[in-house]
Amino acid sequence: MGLQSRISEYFNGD
Amino acid sequence: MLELRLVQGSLLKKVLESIKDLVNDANFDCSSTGFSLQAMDSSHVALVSLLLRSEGFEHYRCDRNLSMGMNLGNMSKMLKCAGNDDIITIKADDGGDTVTFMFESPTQDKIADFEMKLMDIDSEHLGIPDAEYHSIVRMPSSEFQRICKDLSTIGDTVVISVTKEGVKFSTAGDIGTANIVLRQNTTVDKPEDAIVIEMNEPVSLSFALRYMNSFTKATPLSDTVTISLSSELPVVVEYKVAEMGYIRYYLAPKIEE
Repeated sequence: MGLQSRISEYFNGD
Repeated sequence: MLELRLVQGSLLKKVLESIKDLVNDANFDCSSTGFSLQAMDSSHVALVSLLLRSEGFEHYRCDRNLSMGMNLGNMSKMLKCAGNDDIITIKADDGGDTVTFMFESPTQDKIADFEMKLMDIDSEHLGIPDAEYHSIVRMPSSEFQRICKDLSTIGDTVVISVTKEGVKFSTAGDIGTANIVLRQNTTVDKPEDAIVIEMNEPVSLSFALRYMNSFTKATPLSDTVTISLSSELPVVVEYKVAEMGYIRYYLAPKIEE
């Protein structure tokens, strides 16, 4: 049921 | 030199129980703002952000910014040795390779020191942008815990949908499907029992229940939980830590294949 996305796809490193 | 004295030591015990199953090792950062942590789970699907503001400590001394790498399982083992009513003091020297947890019983008749080895952790710090969320749901944390637990016996993914009708938690599995709808309810005796749904735009997102269940380990910290949803962003599940801060869990959604 859907592919799991990752946090880094939404938030960038400082 | 770092010295942080927390009268309500049980808060720190509960904080550790809330994150240790999600994250193995993490850097605790200490600055004039407070004691904080940001870490991802090993799959980089969830992120936890903790802040305990300096004002919440009875004594807060942090001469310069310090980052202390700790194994959370080991830290939890040590904090479990503190009584629930104990005052906990965290002590460390600049550049040292250990941290000391001191536990004082309320009557001062027992004082314990536990020294833990620090570790070097190479962790990436992510910038979390301020966002306007499409929908924000505030509800009793115990109710959210119950829903996540119940749905995970049926399926492994929860679809959270907010419409003007309310908030719907749905799952599907081999044995069937389940839908739980909560409507806004603010006519309650105690404000913490209220269900408040703030909908700017309808939103529907899918999440792994395994992570949601892990987040609910923070339930003992707060009577209420806030769930913030936007179609373009990870969900934020936030528990306040008394008056002194918060634990926020960010979870990346499941997306269409």
